[in-house]
Amino acid sequence: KADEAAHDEL
Amino acid sequence: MNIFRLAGDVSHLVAILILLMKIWRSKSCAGISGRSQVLFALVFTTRYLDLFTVYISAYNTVMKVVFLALSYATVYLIYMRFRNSYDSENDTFRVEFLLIPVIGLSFLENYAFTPLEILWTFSIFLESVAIMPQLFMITKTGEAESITTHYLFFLGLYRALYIANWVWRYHTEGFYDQIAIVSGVVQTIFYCDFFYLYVTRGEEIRTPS
Repeated sequence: KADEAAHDEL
Repeated sequence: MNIFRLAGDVSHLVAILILLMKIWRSKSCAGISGRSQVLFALVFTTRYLDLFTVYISAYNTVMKVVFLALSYATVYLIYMRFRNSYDSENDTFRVEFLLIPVIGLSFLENYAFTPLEILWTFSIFLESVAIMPQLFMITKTGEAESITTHYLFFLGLYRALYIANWVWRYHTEGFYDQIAIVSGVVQTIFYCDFFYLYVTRGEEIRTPS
């Protein structure tokens, strides 16, 4: 992923 | 959250509800591929394991739980409650031909070699091909009821709207998710032939024999 944020999409 | 993403999620929910209501009301799952529905239940299960690890938003959590519950309810209706109407003779797509490559790919191409990330990647790859048993079944029988085609239309529309969401997010946030985007585009391409038939021939689809 582009950043380390969690997968916020469903 | 943007309008494309929201519309995509709503479209996804509408698709799942159309299928569930169709089976519930007609008390029949004729023409529905149980194999595709099991694959979708597997997709949600492996993707939403992060329900236990990270909190993103109330919307995110609620939608995940709803999708999981609805997908298992659909599988239950097909294989238990209305199994007498299940057309197993025409639902013969070999799912191992999808599962084996998808498992292999998710080990090779992922964001981190951890169980949760590999399972997440597996779910994204599997979702892109999970509809194939259903499309195969329609090709085999040569027809699909109009309500089934509405289901497929909204299911295809969902990932197409997500593509718009990814374009939007890239331009506004600089965010992109390469695995999701590539798989999402592949997934949408699988529906293009169906979209064409849906628009040109009307709801009820008969494939040329």
